[in-house]
Amino acid sequence: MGCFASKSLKRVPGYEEPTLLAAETAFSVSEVEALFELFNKISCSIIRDGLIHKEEFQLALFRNQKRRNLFADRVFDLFDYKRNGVIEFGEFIRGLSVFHPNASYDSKVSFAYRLYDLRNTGFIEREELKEMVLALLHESDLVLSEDLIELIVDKTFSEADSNGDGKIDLEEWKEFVSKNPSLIRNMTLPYLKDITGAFPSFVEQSEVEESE
Amino acid sequence: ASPLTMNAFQLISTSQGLNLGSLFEK
Repeated sequence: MGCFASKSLKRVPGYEEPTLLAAETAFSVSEVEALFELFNKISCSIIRDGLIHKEEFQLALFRNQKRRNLFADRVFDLFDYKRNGVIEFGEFIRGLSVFHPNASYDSKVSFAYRLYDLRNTGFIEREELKEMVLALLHESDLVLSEDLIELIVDKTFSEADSNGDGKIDLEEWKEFVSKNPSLIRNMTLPYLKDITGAFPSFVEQSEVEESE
Repeated sequence: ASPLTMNAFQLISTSQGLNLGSLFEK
């Protein structure tokens, strides 16, 4: 349970009307309303201000507010469109919308590209890819030799960096994903297809409020 | 699959930090 009733969420900074959010995302109005409860719960889990702070995001993902993770940081930063260190309700809905099964293929490919462009240079560079591989190995308690890591990164670059300039641009990324569609499999959350069916408690909540 | 049979992006796409489905687990 969150710290605000859905009606008082409307006084939270960054609140946006569900009808407007539904118009520009893959969600219906009732789905946006259903996501109130989840947003409310996460945004009040540590700091009861109706905004999702990074520690709250980590707590929701890992059940541990102190567990740092490079990729979770990247997702948080991309959701935090205003770059003010918190995820507001509208940002949460827009961010999650990319993961909706009905969201466009292009939006998923672009989101993944921005996710992996760690330093926001407009390219995925070799050092960034190596940093991500190292982060994944660390997270997974996997130990590979330095030579093997270099080999994995080199091999990937030789396949993806088709013009051989040492960085992967968006066109090269699109081409690489088209040959390896599993790369964006995690950009789709089947849960989001029917939130109201998957989370009937959300429906009951929003129906009660609609009838008030 | 072994890390050695995957390309680097397939490897990193398995990160738990990218599994937003866990946001929906009660």
